Amino acid sequence: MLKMKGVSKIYRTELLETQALRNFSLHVKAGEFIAVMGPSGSGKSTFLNVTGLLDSFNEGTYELDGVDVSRLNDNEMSRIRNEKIGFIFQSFNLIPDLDVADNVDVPLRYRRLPARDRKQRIEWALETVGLSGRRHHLPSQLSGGQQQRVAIARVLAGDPCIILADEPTGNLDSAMSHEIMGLLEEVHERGTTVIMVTHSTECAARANRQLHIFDGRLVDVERVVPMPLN
Amino acid sequence: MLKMKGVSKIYRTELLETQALRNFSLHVKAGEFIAVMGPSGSGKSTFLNVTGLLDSFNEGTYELDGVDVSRLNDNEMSRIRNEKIGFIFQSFNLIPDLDVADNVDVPLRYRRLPARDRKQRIEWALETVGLSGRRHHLPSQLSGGQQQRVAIARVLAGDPCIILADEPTGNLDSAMSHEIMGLLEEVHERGTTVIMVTHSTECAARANRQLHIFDGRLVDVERVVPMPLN
Ligand SMILES: Nc1ncnc2c1ncn2[C@@H]1O[C@H](COP(=O)(O)OP(=O)(O)OP(=O)(O)O)[C@@H](O)[C@H]1O
Ligand SMILES: Nc1ncnc2c1ncn2[C@@H]1O[C@H](COP(=O)(O)OP(=O)(O)OP(=O)(O)O)[C@@H](O)[C@H]1O
Ligand SMILES: [Mg+2]
Ligand SMILES: [Mg+2]
Repeated sequence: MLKMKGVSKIYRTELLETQALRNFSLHVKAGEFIAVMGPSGSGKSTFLNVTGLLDSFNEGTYELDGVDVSRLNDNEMSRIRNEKIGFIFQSFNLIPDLDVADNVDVPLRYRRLPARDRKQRIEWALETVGLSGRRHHLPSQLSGGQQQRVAIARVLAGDPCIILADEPTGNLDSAMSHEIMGLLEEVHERGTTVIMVTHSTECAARANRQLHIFDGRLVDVERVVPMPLN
Repeated sequence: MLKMKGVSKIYRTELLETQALRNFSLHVKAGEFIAVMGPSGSGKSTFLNVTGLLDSFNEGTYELDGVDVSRLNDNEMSRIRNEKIGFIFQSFNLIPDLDVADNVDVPLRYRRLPARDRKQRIEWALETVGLSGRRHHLPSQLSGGQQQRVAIARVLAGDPCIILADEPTGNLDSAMSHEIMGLLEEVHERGTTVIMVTHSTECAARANRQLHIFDGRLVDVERVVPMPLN
């Protein structure tokens, strides 16, 4: 359902050029649960952003659900993102002036789901992450981990066919991480494709496949050699 | 050097009242390395913000280095913060339109250190966190873990007598977390007091004392009973 071939991504500004992904080739079947690991700065978030159609790439081909992504115009890309992809961002990306319930509601409204359906999904999602008591809080009135859970609830409410999760438990204690991983497994068992970036080997162990990114490349873990900080 | 007695903190808005710290009493000696753990939403960041004079409290007394904090005016609080306290925030708090080197420079300028001294400290701090090659990047051009490392470099460059670190390795892979914990230990060995919030039991194990926060209270870990999500 996801085919990347020779994908490269360079961030260019007047002063800098950073090669974030190099010759990236990957085949993901529908319904897989993939953990993506790698050092800080190695390209994991970039990989998720390109996969989620949030960022462009410079070389190579990317086919999502049989569609050549480079053939899509902005509207079509937007529609695929809203209907098929759910994103849990590394920095949560909550809307500061919307309360918790409205933040969870945003992608549901994009999909024009009926009001009653949206309401039920929000109730259920907030309860599942333990934040029903906070539906009227603003993001600034929440702890780091609570904000992360709102981002997770937002994706659960949408029930998309692909979930792209960037460090979904980075700000959570181990009990809560365990709960969240349980939720992702449940969602996966219903057929959702989950691609999750994580630094935690325990979380990675719950996926059924592990990818390692090193300096913008996909590598086999047996061939990884410890490298200096960069 | 840090004495809290019966400190309580309530966040109040027109709609909500959240008791974030309850009857908090704590004695920290100069030069201790303390790890603070607890579930998401339990009050850890609030505790650090109150300790670091970034937030007020409603009840109780707080004495920092022999000074009753409630007697200080804004200028005096500002000066203590700039000269004595270094903060590594849970969400990094980098200034978006300053590059990496200038972000590290900010607290050094507040202290009016001479230009050559500041330059050397910045060089050393960036090298120590492995980001010398990124000194001209803007925060938006950095990965999550790179932004976290800039926040760490900013504190290292200032060499304050108290470091308050809120989840300093939350976005870092295990190799990098290990490096950062090594840096905090080194700094501690030179006499710095370190109070570090962490979800990682491995990081907590490197401190010489562990505190547990539960629903706004300081508790003894033997008496903690698993509680439902909130
Ligand atoms: N500005 C605010 N206004 C209202 N309530 C707040 C505010 N900031 C925090 N809170 C509430 O205070 C409580 C403690 O928050 P705090 O950020 O200290 O938790 P934490 O232990 O750091 O959590 P985490 O591990 O998720 O970062 C939470 O219930 C949170 O919702
Ligand atoms: N907008 C940008 N402009 C320029 N360079 C960027 C930009 N975003 C990321 N980079 C660079 O691309 C590389 C990969 O970044 P990415 O965010 O994908 O890393 P990551 O693996 O997610 O790291 P982390 O584990 O620290 O979150 C890094 O070297 C980073 O500095
Ligand atoms: Mg990242
Ligand atoms: Mg916190």
